[in-house]
Amino acid sequence: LKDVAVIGLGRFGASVAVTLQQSGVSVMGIDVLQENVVAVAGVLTQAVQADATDEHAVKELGVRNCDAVVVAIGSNVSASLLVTVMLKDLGVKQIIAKASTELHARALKLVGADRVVLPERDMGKRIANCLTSPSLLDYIDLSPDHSVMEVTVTEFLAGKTLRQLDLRNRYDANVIAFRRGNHMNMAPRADDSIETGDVLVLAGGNEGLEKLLSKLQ
Amino acid sequence: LKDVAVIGLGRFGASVAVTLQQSGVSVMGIDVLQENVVAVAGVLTQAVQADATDEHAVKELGVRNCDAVVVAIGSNVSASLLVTVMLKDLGVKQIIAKASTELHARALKLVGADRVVLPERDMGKRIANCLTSPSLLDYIDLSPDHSVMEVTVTEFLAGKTLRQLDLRNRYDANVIAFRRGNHMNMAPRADDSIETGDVLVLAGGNEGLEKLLSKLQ
Ligand SMILES: Nc1ncnc2c1ncn2[C@@H]1O[C@H](COP(=O)(O)OP(=O)(O)OP(=O)(O)O)[C@@H](O)[C@H]1O
Ligand SMILES: Nc1ncnc2c1ncn2[C@@H]1O[C@H](COP(=O)(O)OP(=O)(O)OP(=O)(O)O)[C@@H](O)[C@H]1O
Repeated sequence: LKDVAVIGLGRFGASVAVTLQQSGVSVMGIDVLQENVVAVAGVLTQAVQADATDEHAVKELGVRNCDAVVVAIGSNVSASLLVTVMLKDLGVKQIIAKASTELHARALKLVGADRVVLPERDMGKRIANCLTSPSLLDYIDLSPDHSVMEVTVTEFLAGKTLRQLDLRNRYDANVIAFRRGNHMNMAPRADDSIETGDVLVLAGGNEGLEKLLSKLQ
Repeated sequence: LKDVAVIGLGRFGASVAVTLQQSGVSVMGIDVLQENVVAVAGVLTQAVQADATDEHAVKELGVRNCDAVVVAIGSNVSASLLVTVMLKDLGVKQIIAKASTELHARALKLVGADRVVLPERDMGKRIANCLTSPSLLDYIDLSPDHSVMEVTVTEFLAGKTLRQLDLRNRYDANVIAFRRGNHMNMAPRADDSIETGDVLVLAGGNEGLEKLLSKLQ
């Protein structure tokens, strides 16, 4: 991945642009608002003020040659859709677009976005899940029925060894790793004991993991 | 967790509110815009149109008795901060607030938010990482130096057994699970073989994992 254009330098777009630039990609940032261009001009390879619905301007910038283009215009649905159509017509290899709603996301897919993201909706779900399960720090959905979960140990599990806890049989959960303070144990053993405040990384079936989570409250 | 108020029913707030309600929590949604209230009125326990900077209105609604309040007002920084101050004064047990920038996040913490989230910034980083490593589907940062990664297998690893791949010694990575189509294998064995298109779940040190990711391109 060498050259990426990010259209829309709002909170999401600026974050994509800067993170990509910091990992060695050459990024062109485009925004219609001067202040948003200025905010990243010192960091990106190139930062341009332009209206991305202006086909002539977009062609001039050479956007069609990018390895990928990120359309990070969330609220202005018409601009988001029209810019995506334009990029598809230009033959851009990979288009990632931000959507505000599920309907917006479907429209973007129909007009040619290869991938659509809904950051506020996804984070909203994540925050809701962390609120209902305070022990849950983070998770990955591996499938509709399996997850990896990072959980904080409360007195419920504390003071026992992994063998005694027998999480595999009781909760269908494998302990992949655990963290105590700054120390990461990536090869946990059966006679390792768990203390309150430790962070356990578990992989398993959702039914068992959620049962364990509710007991950790 | 029984009662939660969500102030601000934009994309993030509406997602938090609806997800919480669907998991059995009684949610009161508050927004100054009628259309945002109407959009969730059929789902939430209660949906109210009000200006949350109006202390009298907030007291009337009984927000102080909630187990947690989510301040999901991102762009209007003064409203976000003033509402947080007000909730802190009312003695609300847990305040989660959405921030637009790092500076906004620091301010929220100073005025009493227990947790601050930056959905667009976090997702921006995540998308940037997925763009630079197309094989990377999802990940959890376990520590500054360790992660769990969900990656797609390319020809680079295909056709070999886990024993032959010897990922632990070559890339400091443990295979926790792998998925083929809809089938999840949560107890991978040394003589299991890996095919192109399989999804591997790996835990290990970032240096080794990133070396493996770059070889998967
Ligand atoms: N036609 C356009 N051409 C270029 N930039 C545009 C255009 N329309 C909107 N933008 C820019 O895109 C950025 C993001 O748009 P907007 O604020 O509408 O979406 P958002 O999804 O709310 O953003 P955020 O990423 O902050 O959540 C803004 O900085 C805006 O100036
Ligand atoms: N004083 C207030 N009282 C109640 N609701 C408010 C107030 N100020 C803003 N809101 C509502 O909060 C919601 C989110 O605010 P805003 O759109 O400014 O933030 P945002 O971070 O861009 O939202 P999103 O979650 O969509 O990304 C909006 O629906 C808005 O009407």
